[in-house]
Amino acid sequence: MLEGKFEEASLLKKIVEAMKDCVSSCNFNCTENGISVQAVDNSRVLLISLLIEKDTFEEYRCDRNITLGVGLGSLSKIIGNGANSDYLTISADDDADKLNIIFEDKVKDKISEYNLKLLDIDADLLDVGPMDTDATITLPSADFAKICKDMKVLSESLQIIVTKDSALFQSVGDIGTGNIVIRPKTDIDHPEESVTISLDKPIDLSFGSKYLSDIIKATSLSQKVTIKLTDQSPGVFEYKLPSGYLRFYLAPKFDE
Amino acid sequence: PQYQYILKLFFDPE
Repeated sequence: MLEGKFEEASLLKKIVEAMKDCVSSCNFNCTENGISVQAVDNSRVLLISLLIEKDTFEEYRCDRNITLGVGLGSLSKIIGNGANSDYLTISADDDADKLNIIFEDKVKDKISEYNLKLLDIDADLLDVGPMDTDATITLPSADFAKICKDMKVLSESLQIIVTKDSALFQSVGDIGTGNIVIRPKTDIDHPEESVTISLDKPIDLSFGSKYLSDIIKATSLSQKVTIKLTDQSPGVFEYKLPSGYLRFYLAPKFDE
Repeated sequence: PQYQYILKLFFDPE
């Protein structure tokens, strides 16, 4: 039996909204420690790794490991019916063929209950182990989203060049070019506005703008995003949850 | 021109 109660439905809404345009369906792997997902987009370029740790939930129990195959579009429609501030409880019996979803209004005496049919998903997992990191950038997630959107009008690629004291985002396209430079900044009054760059080795990587557009749909999940880059390796874009994370691994582009 | 790597090349070299 799985039962997880979110203090606010908005958290699961944001998670599903951040994932559903990359992957249409995925397995939610539920254990006593929480819920995790690994899913890859159709083009095999972008991988989503989600961990919702047990502490994220107001209440959580999972007696036996279970895998729930979920259509994210369908889940999004159902959880869209609840108010952001509602309690949201998901539950499933062992060997269940449906996921039970309950919203409780915190003010009115109102409880809404839905069942989502589960899917049998045969997904092959990639072995994503710990990776070396040459450069790590942490910046406000809204700033990163704006950089990606602004650069996308110029080109289908975004080049990220990291040196000791700056990160340069560059797009070169038919209509022209764009450059945005960010530098480390410590904002004591507004720590969420701080920018940090740590570097072991200079980085010059290009990523597909359309995949970055999918990644920045996670912006509302966290005020900050951490970008980990390694030469000729996938970039890791991490949005922290109150306890856990939503990570995207994006394969870089390469020159002929 | 630029080409797109796929993830399998990095995480599942077999």
